[in-house]
Amino acid sequence: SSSSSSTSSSSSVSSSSSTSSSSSSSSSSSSLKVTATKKDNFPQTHDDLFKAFEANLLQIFGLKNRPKLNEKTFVPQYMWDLYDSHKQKKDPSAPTSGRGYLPANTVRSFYHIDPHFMDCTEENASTIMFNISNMMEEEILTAADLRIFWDPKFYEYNYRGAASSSDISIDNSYDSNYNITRDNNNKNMFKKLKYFPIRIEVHEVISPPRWGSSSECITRLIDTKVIHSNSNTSTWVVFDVHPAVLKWKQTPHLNHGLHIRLSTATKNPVSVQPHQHIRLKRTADIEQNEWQNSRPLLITYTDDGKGVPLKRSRRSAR
Amino acid sequence: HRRERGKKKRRRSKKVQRHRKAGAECRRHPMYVSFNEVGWTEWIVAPVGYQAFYCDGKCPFPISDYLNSTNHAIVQTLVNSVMPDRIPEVCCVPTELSSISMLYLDEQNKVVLKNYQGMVVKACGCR
Repeated sequence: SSSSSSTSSSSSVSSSSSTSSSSSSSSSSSSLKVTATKKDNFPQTHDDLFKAFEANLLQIFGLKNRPKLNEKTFVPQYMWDLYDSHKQKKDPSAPTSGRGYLPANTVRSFYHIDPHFMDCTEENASTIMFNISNMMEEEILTAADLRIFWDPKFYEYNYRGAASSSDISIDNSYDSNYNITRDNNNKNMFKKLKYFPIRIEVHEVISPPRWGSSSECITRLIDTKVIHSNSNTSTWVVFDVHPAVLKWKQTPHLNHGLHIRLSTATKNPVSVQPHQHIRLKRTADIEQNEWQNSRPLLITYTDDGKGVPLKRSRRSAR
Repeated sequence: HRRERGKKKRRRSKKVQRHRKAGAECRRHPMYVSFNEVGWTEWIVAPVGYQAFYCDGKCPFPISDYLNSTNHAIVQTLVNSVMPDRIPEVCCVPTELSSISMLYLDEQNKVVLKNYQGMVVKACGCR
């Protein structure tokens, strides 16, 4: 305000000097104008004060304007859990994967969008994209997790359904420990099938296939996990996708999404509807709320250099 | 018996005076900031408000230990006692602040959890 007042005073002085003859009158008029401009800068009414306060608060939040919400946004349960853990000052690392991260004071969540290019046509695989353009440039990305929901009940249900319909054959080329003959009854088949380890591979799409051509997807393996389905509890499988997200942040036009591939740990293809137990795509029978709480979720940890980091404290040694 | 009663009354009144005097000293007061009142709960998911507190009160000499005064504050108080017209009293200000975590929606309707430093007064002092 001081600089603006000084400029306004100088301009007022020049204008007044040109119009008035006496210097004393010009100086008095300039001083009056200065006081007027200073008063204008201050909020006059309660609304002005509120707007000024809101602008300051939005600046603290790193926002330009108050966000205008078009539709009802769903807050992922994971973000609620994370918020509760910070609120109660419990261990913030509890609901996360437990890997050691650099400090961060901002956690963002992203739901996937459909890819704008032709899907990498591959059996037992799916391509998902994340729009991370709202991440600020000055923020330092310290970690990024892809969370995929694993539902063993769905897994069992699908195998049970498949077996009862008896129209799907079991591939005998699986690992010898899990070989199933057609003579076995259904119960034995479920028991053995339930313990099939499933490998989930997360690839970064380097080059997507072009429309109308038979070119293949060029991908790069980022992380992989093997799931043993011997537990009855549903769980989130967490993958470290930091290198891919860091690349997308620096060069957004190279964001072609992630390619998630499923296979058995024995390097054989999964035969019976593998997408059903890993929630990558929404099926018709899933409710909206259930889908929102089980769809893939990208979590990014960034630090803007201000504030106390939301770091994950390490477990104390025994 | 009357004398004893009178003594007790005087003691009580002195105690009340002391309490009133202590109440005027610099300390933390409650100040609740409600996001709901200003219509910010549309985009601030949680919390709907928080206890921010504020500091208010006098810093009389001698400044108590719990007021976290600095050497400079003590010197200023001394000088103020000699020249009250020229040197003002030390101020009652926050000496310790804590952060809060906020869950909000950004301009692209993405859910963000952020930690903001210096949002809650934890302790007040004379500085």
